Amino acid sequence: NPPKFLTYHKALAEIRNSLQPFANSSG
Amino acid sequence: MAGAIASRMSFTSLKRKQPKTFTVRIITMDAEMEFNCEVKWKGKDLFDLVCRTLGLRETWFFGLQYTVKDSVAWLKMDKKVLDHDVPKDEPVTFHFLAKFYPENVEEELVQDITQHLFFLQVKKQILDEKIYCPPEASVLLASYAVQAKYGDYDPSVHKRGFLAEEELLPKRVINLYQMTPEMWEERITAWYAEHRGRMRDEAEMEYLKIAQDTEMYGVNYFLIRNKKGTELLLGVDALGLHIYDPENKLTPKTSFPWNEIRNISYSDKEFTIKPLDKKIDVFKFNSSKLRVNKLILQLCIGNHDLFMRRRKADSLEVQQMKAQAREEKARKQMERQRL
Repeated sequence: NPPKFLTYHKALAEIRNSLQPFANSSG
Repeated sequence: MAGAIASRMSFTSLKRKQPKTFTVRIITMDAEMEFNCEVKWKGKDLFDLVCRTLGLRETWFFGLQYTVKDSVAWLKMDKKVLDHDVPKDEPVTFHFLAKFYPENVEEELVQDITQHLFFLQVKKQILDEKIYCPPEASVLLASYAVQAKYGDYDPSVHKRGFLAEEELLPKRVINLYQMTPEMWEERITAWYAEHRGRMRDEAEMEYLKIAQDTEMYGVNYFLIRNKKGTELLLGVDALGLHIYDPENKLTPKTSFPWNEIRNISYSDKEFTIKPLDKKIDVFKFNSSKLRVNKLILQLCIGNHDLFMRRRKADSLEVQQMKAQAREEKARKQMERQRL
């Protein structure tokens, strides 16, 4: 299988969204 | 009798010929080694020996670092090792570290060993929070670090908890979220699985390509005071000199790119940056110590040299190294395809 193409900014946005619900209120 | 005298004579002459040595311990990012160093050796003799031992040819990025009175110093190539202000207790200890950083890791770092040492050093700086890295980039970097260490993701081998003992994220990032270690592992693993097919050197290079975009990557910061006595930070990096507010190490207030600086000098504790453009004011500042001034100037000279060198054609040695690296990469790819 060829490695799945990742665009850097898309990856960052996806990670940001997945973390956001768990952000501390102070953070 | 005559034989005994002769053998004693040859033994004493042999003894006289043996140079005086001392033991040096070199700590790299992933190894420790000891050498017997001759008392007369200069910094370059020891540095070359370490590079030869490591098989490292891109020597210009590296140096041997030691600590003196809580400040960092680098071994000078043209000065005797023992003439430096190093603690003389044996083994005399130095850290073999990157002193200068490339502008573009992908273009400039050729050999695997060079890339690997940079990867380890930058990873440590990020985990130790010497370099600020946003949470999302930290997770992506962690996934590349895992790919570099573990190879391709295999759910039958990499079972839940396989990252439990790994230090993968800066503490600051972990503390920003209410997430359990399992939840972090799940997210890192999801991205790790995306890197399938990347070899160790490729994963480390991807790591460095992301890390080099962070603001604090490759910057050496020094506390200074301007002529009004205001505290500022001076940043020295591959591109030039930067002046920061001490509260904000990310965005410089002013920058002086190397190609726009006419001259940098210091006398006693006063530093002067003369821009090429005469319309721009000369910038003067004081650092805390003369020792720090010497370090700042060393870093300026080294970074400026590399900046100029990058803008010329590659030397024969570098051309040859790049050709070898390309051949090696092609060979590895063929091998992988064959497998």
